[in-house]
Amino acid sequence: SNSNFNYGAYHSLESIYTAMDDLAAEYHGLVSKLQIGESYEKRPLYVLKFSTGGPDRPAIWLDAGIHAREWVTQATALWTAQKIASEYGTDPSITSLLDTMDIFLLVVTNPDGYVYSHTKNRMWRKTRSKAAGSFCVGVDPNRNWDAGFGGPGSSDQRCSDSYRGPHANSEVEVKSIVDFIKNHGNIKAFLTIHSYSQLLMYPYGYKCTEPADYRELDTVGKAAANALTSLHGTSFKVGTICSTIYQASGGSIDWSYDFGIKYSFAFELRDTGRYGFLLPADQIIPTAEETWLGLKSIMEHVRDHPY
Amino acid sequence: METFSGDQVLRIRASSDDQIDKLQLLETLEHLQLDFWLHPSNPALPVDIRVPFGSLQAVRAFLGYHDIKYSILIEDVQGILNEEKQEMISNQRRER
Repeated sequence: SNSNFNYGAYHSLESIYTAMDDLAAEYHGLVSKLQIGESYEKRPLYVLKFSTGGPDRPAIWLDAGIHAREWVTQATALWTAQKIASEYGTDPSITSLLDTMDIFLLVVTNPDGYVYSHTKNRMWRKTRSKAAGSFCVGVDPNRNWDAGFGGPGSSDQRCSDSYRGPHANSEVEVKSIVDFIKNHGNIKAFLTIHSYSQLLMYPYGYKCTEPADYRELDTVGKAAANALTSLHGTSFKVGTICSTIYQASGGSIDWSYDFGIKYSFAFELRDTGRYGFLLPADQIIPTAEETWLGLKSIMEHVRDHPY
Repeated sequence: METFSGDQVLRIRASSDDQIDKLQLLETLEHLQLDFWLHPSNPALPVDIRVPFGSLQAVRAFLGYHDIKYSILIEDVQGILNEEKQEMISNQRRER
């Protein structure tokens, strides 16, 4: 049973996938597990679908762990899945949200990298795709989206940790998400979870100009950050990718925004000023709890502002 | 299993665009095998780099020569990873 699962610890990919199965079984009728593709090394890409209604409903996309080594993001996503499933029907906000929209949650976006970070190199960030004639493996999957691909803040050097890949969507993990979202056709929010230095960002990263919906995104982002801060006092900086972290091309929320998904945000979870993404396990649950408040704030806004 | 004994993470505070240019130059020196956690972009934002033990002297010399201020964010990366591994082992024991 999922109630025995320790959400306050880091787990292997197999353990996470088993927990997802358990969640789908325990909340049958609300939660289902879909496979949206497979990784370069043929591991399944599983999405948890939370739905109370029929087809063609608007939906929110959530993903975590595109950078393999940011383990607190996968852990936070799994805790979030349990939170959504267990509180539907009791928590008015979650209930109202799921009565209006579906949620798709990709808990482990980069499974090959995640396994590699568990078994070979804890600092691994990229995919594990190989290219003929190169000793270096992998592409930074958050430089591989079709949004200013090849521009500033990404590398053309295969050995670099921010190598963008040979072309946009070259990584099957990225293309699987792009195909899923395009085929779905009714995704209204795209939220991606990373971990570093407590930031909540919206487009753009490939250029240092404000998006058309700047005012609304900034207001929504700041409200979410305030909600998040209210639990443990963790302070988040809110702004465009370019103004808060650095210029970076080929990122996911730039693609989703330019594709027409207005509510596109990236969370960089806590590190308390030390350790970066190497958070001690005893901070997983506090991180997940506070992140949930931020996520919920954005999702409520999406629900209440259809477009 | 790759180890990171003696690797440090430095938090660098550039004070000018010129220093950012210098850090971007540092980023291109592949032989140092630096892992940029926060890339250099503008002086208002910090730059975090995991520096392998073997490159520490060269990086410190580079920063000192260009008068770029930094502090040590993580003294020994492997020490943190060892603690993390112990946590995972004890968690697995507890679950069994």
